[in-house]
Amino acid sequence: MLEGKFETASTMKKVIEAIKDSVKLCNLNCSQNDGITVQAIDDSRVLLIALKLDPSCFQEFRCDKDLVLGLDLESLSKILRQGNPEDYLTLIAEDSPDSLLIVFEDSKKDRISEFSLKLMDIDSDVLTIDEMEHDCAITLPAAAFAKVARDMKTLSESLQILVTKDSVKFKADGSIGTGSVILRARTNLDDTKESILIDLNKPVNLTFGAKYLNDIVKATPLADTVTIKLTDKAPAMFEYKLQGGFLRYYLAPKFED
Amino acid sequence: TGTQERLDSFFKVA
Repeated sequence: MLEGKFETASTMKKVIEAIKDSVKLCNLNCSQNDGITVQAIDDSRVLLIALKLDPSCFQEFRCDKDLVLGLDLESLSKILRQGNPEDYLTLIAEDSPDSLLIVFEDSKKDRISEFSLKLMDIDSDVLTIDEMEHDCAITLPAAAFAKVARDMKTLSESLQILVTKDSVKFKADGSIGTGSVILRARTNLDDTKESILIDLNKPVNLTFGAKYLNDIVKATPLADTVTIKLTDKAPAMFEYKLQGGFLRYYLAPKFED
Repeated sequence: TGTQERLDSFFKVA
């Protein structure tokens, strides 16, 4: 039996909103040691999502037997919208489940809402992702990255990211003209989450699909900062840290023909 | 603006 109780429903609500536009169906893997993990690839096989919610993400967590819960994320999102962000949220499944029970509790108002979501058999490839060496790692405010990704998409379907030891440059080249945004590295000791940190082994110049970057920044409400790891001619990793877990996106770069 | 690569060319199916 799985029983995972979140102190607030907001984490799960934000996680599902962050991934449901990229993948429609996915398997939730549940185990006592790892908590809940997800690996899902979008239909175009350009963007991969890796979610980890450790048992420490939950107020209470037990999973007697490893479970795979196949979910339609649009349906899950409809149910998660029924609860308030500050409600307790509990996910419950039997050992051989055909449905997932989702319970919201508002202890102050003595309100309990229960929903049952039908599960599906989902056949999906799992990709092996080893710890990668990277040429540079950038940590910046998640909102600042989201603004650049959203703004630059209006100019071009591609966004070039160039990193040097003291700045990150985002560049778009479109039919109406060009644009660039430079963010300089800075350390804000009063408010560390406002810092822009660049750890550079080698300068990087990579181009990504603006559409996918806009899918990634849907995770912005989950964390104050995002860490981006870039390597020449390899997928980039975008990480939003959660309390006791993470939501990572791996995005394949574009290449010149 | 380049060709969009797929993850399959970087990561193997487990």
